Amino acid sequence: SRLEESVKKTVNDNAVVVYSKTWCSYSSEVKSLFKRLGVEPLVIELDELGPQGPQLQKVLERITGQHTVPNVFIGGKHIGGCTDTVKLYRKGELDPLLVEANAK
Amino acid sequence: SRLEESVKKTVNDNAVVVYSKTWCSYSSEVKSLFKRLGVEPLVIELDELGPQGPQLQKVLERITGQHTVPNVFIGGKHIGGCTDTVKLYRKGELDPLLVEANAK
Ligand SMILES: N[C@@H](CCC(=O)N[C@@H](CS)C(=O)NCC(=O)O)C(=O)O
Ligand SMILES: N[C@@H](CCC(=O)N[C@@H](CS)C(=O)NCC(=O)O)C(=O)O
Ligand code: FES
Repeated sequence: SRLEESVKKTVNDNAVVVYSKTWCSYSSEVKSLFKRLGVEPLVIELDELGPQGPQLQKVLERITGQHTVPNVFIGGKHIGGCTDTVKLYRKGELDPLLVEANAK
Repeated sequence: SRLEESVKKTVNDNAVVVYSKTWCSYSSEVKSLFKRLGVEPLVIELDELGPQGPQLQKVLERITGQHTVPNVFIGGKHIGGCTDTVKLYRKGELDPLLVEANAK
């Protein structure tokens, strides 16, 4: 679908993309992790898009199998949510992904 | 108001009360902390009460100044959210509150 193509384009054209909700603490946590790492992700707040928000979430679920927020992509690759991103960071595996995606 | 009285009665009659939302990870985190401590809080899922959910949240905001979830009470005392509860736990100050409230 058109929306699916636009999501794929967004995640491929930006080094780091975070689909988020403004009032969700897990979304805030992953946004502040990137900030601390000096990375400026493209942040899309799904609760600020009106009816497109739930539609985008459905597309994300179709593409990634994940219906929850935050939904993180690095270098066009689906990473997962907050716990997935933090786990990679703790294992030292987030940095290489960020460098490879030219985010740092 | 009647709803305010009922919230005050609920938090005074139960050792530990958690006002939560089923899909919120911070709410889940605080619920699982209590579980690990062998405590069975009274959990009230605000997103499962229909129109009463937002009304209860307004009352909780009036009583505690806190509009967010999770909203935790121990022994009738307002503790705060997830980060507040976890901080007390890390400092060893949660246990004495739970013992005093007969939750353990
Ligand atoms: N482990 C996941 C948890 C994600 C999660 O459960 N997100 C919640 C908000 S904190 C959500 O999107 N809930 C909506 C739902 O469950 O339908 C992560 O770290 O991102
Ligand atoms: N530090 C607080 C954060 C609470 C918080 O921001 N909760 C969010 C959900 S995770 C909420 O209720 N958001 C609704 C809002 O901000 O209006 C805690 O640990 O409980
Ligand atoms: S909505 Fe509470 S952590 Fe996401």
